[in-house]
Amino acid sequence: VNKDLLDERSKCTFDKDEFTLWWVGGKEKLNAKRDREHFCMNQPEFRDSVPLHFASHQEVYEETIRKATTIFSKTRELLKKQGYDANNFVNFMDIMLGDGFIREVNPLRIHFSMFIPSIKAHGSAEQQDRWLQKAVNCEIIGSYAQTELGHGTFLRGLETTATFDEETDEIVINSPRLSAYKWWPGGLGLTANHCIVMAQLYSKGRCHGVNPFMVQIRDEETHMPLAGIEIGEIGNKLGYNGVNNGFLGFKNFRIPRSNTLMKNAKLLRDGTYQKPISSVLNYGTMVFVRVMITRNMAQLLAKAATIAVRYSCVRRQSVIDPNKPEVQVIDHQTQQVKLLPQIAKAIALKLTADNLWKMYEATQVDLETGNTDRLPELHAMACCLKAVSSADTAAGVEVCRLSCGGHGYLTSANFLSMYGLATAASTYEGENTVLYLQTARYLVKVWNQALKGQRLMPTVRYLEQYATKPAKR
Amino acid sequence: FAWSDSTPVIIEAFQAVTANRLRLANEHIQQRVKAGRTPQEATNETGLELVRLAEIHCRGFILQSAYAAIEQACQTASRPLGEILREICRLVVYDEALRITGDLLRFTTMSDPDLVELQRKYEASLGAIRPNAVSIVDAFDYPDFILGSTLGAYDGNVYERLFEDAMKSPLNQEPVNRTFELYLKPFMRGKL
Repeated sequence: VNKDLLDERSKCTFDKDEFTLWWVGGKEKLNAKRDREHFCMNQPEFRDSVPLHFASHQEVYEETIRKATTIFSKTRELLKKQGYDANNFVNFMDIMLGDGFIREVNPLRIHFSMFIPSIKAHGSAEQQDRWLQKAVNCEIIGSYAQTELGHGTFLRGLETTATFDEETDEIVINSPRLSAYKWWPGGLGLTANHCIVMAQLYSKGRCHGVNPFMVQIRDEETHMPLAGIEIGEIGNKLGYNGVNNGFLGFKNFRIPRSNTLMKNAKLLRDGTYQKPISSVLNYGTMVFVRVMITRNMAQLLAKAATIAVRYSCVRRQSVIDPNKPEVQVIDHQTQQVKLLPQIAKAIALKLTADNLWKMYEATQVDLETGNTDRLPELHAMACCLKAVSSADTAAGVEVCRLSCGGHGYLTSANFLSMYGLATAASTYEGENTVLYLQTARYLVKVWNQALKGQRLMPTVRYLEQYATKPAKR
Repeated sequence: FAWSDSTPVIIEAFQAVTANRLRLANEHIQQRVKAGRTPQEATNETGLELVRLAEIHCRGFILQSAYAAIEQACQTASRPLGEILREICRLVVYDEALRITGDLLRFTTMSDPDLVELQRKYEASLGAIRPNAVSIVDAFDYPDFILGSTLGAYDGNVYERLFEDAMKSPLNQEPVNRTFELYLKPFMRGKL
């Protein structure tokens, strides 16, 4: 071990193991984490067969799909041996979603993070019986297609149509023009053979708004795209290239009406459309995903800070006292101001994500009794937290890279893929400015409630005291 | 809002800034509506203010969550761990506060000497965390294969790893690249 790092470690004033237990969340979680890491580290098939930062776009995909499928198979085998419920997809989440295991990101990521949760969130009990088990076992691989070439966060603007044909009891899906092509979904390019498609539902000549549909897009045997489907991969990106983002267009593509996901809204045999009880029910999935993003961003920033801090203790740069040798870079105050706030920010974001997760769980309990009161508050907080955490992490990773000078510029330093992950998070699940505006809209609404003397929800209750007293400068 | 640089007061100052910015944004929307804009147009024209206040609201929530969680941890943590966690909390609070000094000067009683003192405390906090920096990141407990970095490995053998990785470059797998015969040689001899 490098002598400077040994010296640094000898200066520690606290019990490092106690810190780790607190950071990870207790002994049980720490043991599970280390078991998982030990298992992954000792599987030769999990290692990259080529150094991916030298690989071509095609090689990156081929290597990540090899690793993802191997990791899933091996992990399932292990979980069965250990007596875990191997059908519970949550067991796989940390490994399949943990970006550290596959640096260029996992092409099965959307299958686990969006496709399976969406079957649960949008599928009726019968539909869950039909697809959930197959999806958890990876007998089918899915993606989730919402965004279109011409439309992102604004859902009502989606152009893909799903028209009910009463005569055949089928839905006819079409992409009326190029801007209606689905664009971006992870795993859609070459990996998935099923997809949940968000499209404008038409029946009896009326549009009923956006609804999710389960669509088979490739033959299960040959993997060839089905007739009426145009599909492919969208090309190289700044980062996140293992995730296999794709495009998807439809030409008079027919699916049975029973593939309309009907946990909330329903489409009856005679074409009657039954609205969901509450439009805010869809918030649940979005909040879940945004809490996960905030958690991931905290971990990502902590990893970047780890790299930069260790390097800054090993690297020597200039003298502070001309009569003494070159100092460690971290001894310069200008270097400390780059590194140490990133550590603190990572910890603060992690604790905030934990707090939001508790709020999310409490709200889920409320929802079971039909109480949706806290959903808008939770949604508003999840929106801005996703935005702040992804923007700050992207900025923080960049600062960490800069703190490592020229060496930080090398892809082997791994800041490039970390930056790719953070900037991707600023982009997916709602562009950040749009998310801030959603939070602001909620704040304006509750401000006006406070002006009328109404009681506000806990995270915005502080506004009451300012709304009820006159402004003073 | 009465300013002081104690951690809970700074967190409340974020709330004061959000509330006052929200009050102003709301007034500006109303004024625009009165001037004949639709509510949607008025909201669009107040977009810059709205985005900023949503961000500050969020940052206040982050600081409050971190502060509450750290104070709770300190109830059971050993004293040395409690001290470093509180120092980390102070650092992130000072760091965020220094990013909104314009708002703090505008909406709280913060004065220029208060600002100088805040900066001094921020620098002191950096100095206090510096000796534990490596131990804190070690305690995050990321194995080398997760970090995947030549610069950040636990053993700190940075230069050896950089060199080893350079040797893996496909361009280093043979002493002479085929482009020499194809382009360089004819080019240098004026035959390209």
